Amino acid sequence: MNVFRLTGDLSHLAAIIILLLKIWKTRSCAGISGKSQILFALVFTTRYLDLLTSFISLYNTSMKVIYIGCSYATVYLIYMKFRATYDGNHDSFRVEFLVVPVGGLAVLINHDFSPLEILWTFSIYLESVAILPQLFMISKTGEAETITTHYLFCLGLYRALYLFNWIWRYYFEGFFDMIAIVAGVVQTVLYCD
Amino acid sequence: GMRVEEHDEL
Repeated sequence: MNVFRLTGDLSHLAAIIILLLKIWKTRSCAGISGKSQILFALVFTTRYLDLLTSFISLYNTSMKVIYIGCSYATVYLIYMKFRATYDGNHDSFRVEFLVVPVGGLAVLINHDFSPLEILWTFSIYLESVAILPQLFMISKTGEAETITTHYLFCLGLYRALYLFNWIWRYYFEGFFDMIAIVAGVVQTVLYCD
Repeated sequence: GMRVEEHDEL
């Protein structure tokens, strides 16, 4: 654990909570892509299956549980509780164009051909492009609300801080994970937009 | 390569 990793995790947590609170306080999910939020729930579900198989630390377990819980709560607010405010007409990105190629890539390029490892790889690839429905929606409607911009900034900052974390870990621990790094660079570039 | 058990990052 280094300072970039910790601030990256906290920035990620801040992004998730900003979005959840925004929807809760305004009682509206206008301008938010439900499809991106479903993809993020899928990302966390497929990545954190190791909750069932291995224990790393209390920090690790609690953050994973919080991320999964918040992402499902967000999906629930958008599609159930405040679905009257959900702007489905503008949320028209075809997610199968992301999920199918990403699934194929995860089967082809992974560290180990085992179910859990392929699902972890799938989640890494999917996370890097999961924001595209949200960016597509903003491009269709024109402007994003200020809070949505804060949400996107925190999410982008999180991945940028992880890049610094990987540089740190490469120099000080010899740690190097090509799949995470390439996907992380792609993801950071998308958020720079 | 990396095994899933070693994925300590979130």
